[in-house]
Amino acid sequence: MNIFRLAGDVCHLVAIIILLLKIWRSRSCAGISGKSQVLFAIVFTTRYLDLFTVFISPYNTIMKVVFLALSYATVYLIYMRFRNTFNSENDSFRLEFLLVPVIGLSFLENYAFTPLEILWTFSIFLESVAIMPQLFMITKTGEAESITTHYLFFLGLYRALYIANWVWRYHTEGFFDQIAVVSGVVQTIFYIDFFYLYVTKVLRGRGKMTLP
Amino acid sequence: HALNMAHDEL
Repeated sequence: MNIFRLAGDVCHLVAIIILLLKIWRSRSCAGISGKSQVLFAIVFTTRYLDLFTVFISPYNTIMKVVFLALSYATVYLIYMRFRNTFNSENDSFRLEFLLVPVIGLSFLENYAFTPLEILWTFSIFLESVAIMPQLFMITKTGEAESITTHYLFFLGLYRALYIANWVWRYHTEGFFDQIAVVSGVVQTIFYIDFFYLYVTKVLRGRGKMTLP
Repeated sequence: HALNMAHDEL
């Protein structure tokens, strides 16, 4: 464990909590892509199947349970509790455009052709594109509430910090996880234009982020 | 390839 990975996990946790609290306190999921949240729940489910078979550390196990619980709670709030506030017509991204390539690639490119490894690879590739429905919704509605942009900022920052973690681990312990690194770089690239908008619009404007 | 390495990252 290093400071970059710890900071990354904290940012990830903060992002998930920001979103969950926003939905719970505003009792509404307007402007939130339910599809992205479903994809994140799938990412955690397929990645943490080794929750009961592999023990890394108390921290690792606890964080896996927390991420699973919070992501399912978010999906529950969107599709059950506050479903009448869910505007599905804006959440129109075709998930098959993401799932088909990701499933295909995880069968082609993996470390071992075993169910657990293929599912782990699937979760890595899926995570890199899981935010697309949310970013697509923002471009479609042309705006995002500032809380939603803070959520996206921390979510993008978490994987950027993981890249620093991989650089650190490569130089200190020769660790190099090619699948995770390539996918993590792609994932972070998707956030770059959002980061630019976030800094120029939200942090200065202190209001809604309206796309040009 | 590092086969069957336990994935120690979240």
